[in-house]
Amino acid sequence: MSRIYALANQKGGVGKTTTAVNVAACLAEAGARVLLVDLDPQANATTGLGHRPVRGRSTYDVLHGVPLADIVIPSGVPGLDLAPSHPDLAAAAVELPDREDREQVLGNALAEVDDQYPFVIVDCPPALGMLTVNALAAANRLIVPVQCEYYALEGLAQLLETVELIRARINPHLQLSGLLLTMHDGRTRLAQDVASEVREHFGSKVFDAVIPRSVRLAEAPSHGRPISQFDPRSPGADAYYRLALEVVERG
Amino acid sequence: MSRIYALANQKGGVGKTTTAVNVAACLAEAGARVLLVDLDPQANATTGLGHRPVRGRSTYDVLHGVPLADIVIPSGVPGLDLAPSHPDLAAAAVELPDREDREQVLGNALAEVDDQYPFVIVDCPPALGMLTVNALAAANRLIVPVQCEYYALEGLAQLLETVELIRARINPHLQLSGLLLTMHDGRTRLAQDVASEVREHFGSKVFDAVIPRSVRLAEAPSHGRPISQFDPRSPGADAYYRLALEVVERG
Ligand SMILES: Nc1ncnc2c1ncn2[C@@H]1O[C@H](COP(=O)(O)OP(=O)(O)OP(=O)(O)O)[C@@H](O)[C@H]1O
Ligand SMILES: Nc1ncnc2c1ncn2[C@@H]1O[C@H](COP(=O)(O)OP(=O)(O)OP(=O)(O)O)[C@@H](O)[C@H]1O
Ligand SMILES: [Mg+2]
Ligand SMILES: [Mg+2]
Repeated sequence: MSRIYALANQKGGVGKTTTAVNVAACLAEAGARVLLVDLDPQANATTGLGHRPVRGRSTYDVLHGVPLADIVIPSGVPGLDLAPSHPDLAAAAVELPDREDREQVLGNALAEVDDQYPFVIVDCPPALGMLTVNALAAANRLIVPVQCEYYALEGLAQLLETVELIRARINPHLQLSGLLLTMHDGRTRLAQDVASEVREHFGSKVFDAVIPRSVRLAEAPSHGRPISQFDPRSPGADAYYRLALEVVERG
Repeated sequence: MSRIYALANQKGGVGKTTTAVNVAACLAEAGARVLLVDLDPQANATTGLGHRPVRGRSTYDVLHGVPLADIVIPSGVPGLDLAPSHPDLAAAAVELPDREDREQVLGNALAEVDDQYPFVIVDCPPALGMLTVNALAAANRLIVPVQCEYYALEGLAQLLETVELIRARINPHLQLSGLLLTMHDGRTRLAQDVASEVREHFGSKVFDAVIPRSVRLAEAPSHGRPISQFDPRSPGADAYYRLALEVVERG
């Protein structure tokens, strides 16, 4: 039974893609077989690993019946495969609602590769729409990146309410793996205040690993590489190795 | 005839809300009467000015027939009124598609206040869905914040394609006011590279004003104030005053 992690948060720019790509790469480097599913029409996880979106060979097609195995490609990181996205996916938000099984399409597709990948990581767009609902319906674990800034706190309650609804109506197996503090700039009071507020509210649900703000993390995707390949000794790489370990330990 | 500016970019976290709030406040401080419309279910522009979303008194209700004038409140900044948002707005993405006039709902609502506000600023969510389409259909100008980072470049072509479609099919008056470089950290090569790539591609369509990465801009919303009130002598405030001037000059 795969562990399927959804990376979700409707707040934009909080580090969903950066976390999806780097946790997936760290797990693969540790020897696991991992599938990274890009479910965002922006296709940032796809381009962040150096690939171009190809019409007809993306998660858009999987949502329209093409078997997942037909579109999966090697990512360039040993042990890590990629299900790339394409901007056509933006149409899914209006195309899917007419189907009976609209929330389960991704879950059904992932069931076919269940025995091949112990770990599946799904990157979501910044919205609580049909794509993110599909990811939450298919996943059995959820990682919520929380940027250490004021606006990022606002949407958490709404997100966790949506998760409860999904758990109650569609997917009882969905568990919160943890909240991840990202872009933490230790020099600013703002980051310290937000981090302590999140820990106060959510306690042990917050990962111990904290991702520092580090320009090397922002540079890595322009080279099509995860941080573990682009700059393995940087603070960003350390933090994502630690996070990958903690994710595995949390079960 | 109001100048209606939409702040749009499907990439998340690029500075749409920060720009909407601060340009609106700078224009108001210069003596103009300004309306800031929060069309994002996250309601960040609303909370960033110190207000709480109220069910029944938000842009959600305007999209369901309540007159805009009924929900507009003073923002706390002289000359600036606010049409607050509420998380209920997230349902608009599925509720609106069944209406004949689904793209024009906001435009029709804004027509009623056309003579009261020479400037209207609309903050959009990070998606090219029904809410952003409504904003682009209602607006006659568009400001596109572009974060000086790699992923932010990726989505620009898709966004500008959507704008062309809207202009051709729904709103011939929609003009691009400009692309705004945001969170520019002059110390990093990444920011310099992205900025020069954007200027190479888009030339005079890029505002001269560049918004620096500045923690004071991220702190201001936690005090419910625009930068012009929170720290008027900071680099962030300077940049937004300059931008407001350039926006007016561009006509
Ligand atoms: N820890 C970090 N330090 C510095 N920059 C970071 C860090 N994490 C992410 N970034 C950069 O910040 C920007 C936003 O991150 P990212 O795109 O991963 O967020 P996202 O939540 O996936 O965004 P979206 O909501 O658009 O999908 C990107 O340019 C990314 O390279
Ligand atoms: N120039 C800047 N310097 C530093 N921080 C900034 C700057 N502009 C915005 N921020 C901060 O970066 C984060 C993202 O900005 P903002 O929320 O305005 O982006 P957005 O595009 O509206 O996001 P979303 O896609 O979620 O609507 C916020 O925490 C904001 O306070
Ligand atoms: Mg992303
Ligand atoms: Mg915003």
